[in-house]
Amino acid sequence: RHDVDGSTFIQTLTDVFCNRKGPILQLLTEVTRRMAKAELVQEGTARKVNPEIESTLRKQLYLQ
Amino acid sequence: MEEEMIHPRPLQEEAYDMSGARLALTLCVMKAREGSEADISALEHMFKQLRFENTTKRDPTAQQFQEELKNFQDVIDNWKEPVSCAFVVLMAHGEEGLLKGEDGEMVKLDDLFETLNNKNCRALRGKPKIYIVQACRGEHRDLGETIGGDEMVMVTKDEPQTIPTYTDTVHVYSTVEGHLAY
Repeated sequence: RHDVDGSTFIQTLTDVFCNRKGPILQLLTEVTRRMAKAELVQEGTARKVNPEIESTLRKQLYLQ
Repeated sequence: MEEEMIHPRPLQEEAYDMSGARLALTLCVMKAREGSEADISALEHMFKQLRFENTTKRDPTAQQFQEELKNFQDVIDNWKEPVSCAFVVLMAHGEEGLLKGEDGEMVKLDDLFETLNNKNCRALRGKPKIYIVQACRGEHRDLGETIGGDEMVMVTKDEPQTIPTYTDTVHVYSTVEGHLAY
């Protein structure tokens, strides 16, 4: 979590949910793609992090 | 023998009806979590754009996490019009399956998720429920793995050639956690 800018996950997720249209599982795949690409530096070492998605949705879910 | 030609049909796409109320709850432990305010701001902006009516509670104790979810369930069940969707954001320090309240006590994520399931929240039966959890699930740090194999790849600062260890996988179980599969 960045002290000023917040967490990479929440910032990426809100950006994707606000600026992209599509079923939620596709949007979450885009969040994973962006996070997997990013490199987070912690104590001078590059780290990788990505979300994990579990779904029991029975239909497509569109938020936009 | 002539082989039978199979022509797969496209999926029939069915979507959740989102014409009713959209309700959200954000519970965030701010203590010793610098940057939380930026996350709350980003979420409030998102909820506004997605037409969710959001309630934010800062610094809940472990017990208040549970109480706030129960209050949210009561609000949803007594909502004056049909509810289409619930969105819950939980932000705190944590361990696998647990969140740490402002008081340092732990609350089980499964207990929080139970509150809005189809058994306990009548108004949300068959309706989508979204949970976003911003919390640690353990102590491991991922250095990532190099991709590209022996191929010549252009490594630039903007396009690091590493990916996290756990990506590109779909886990599909025949039943949900703790239940029999027949």
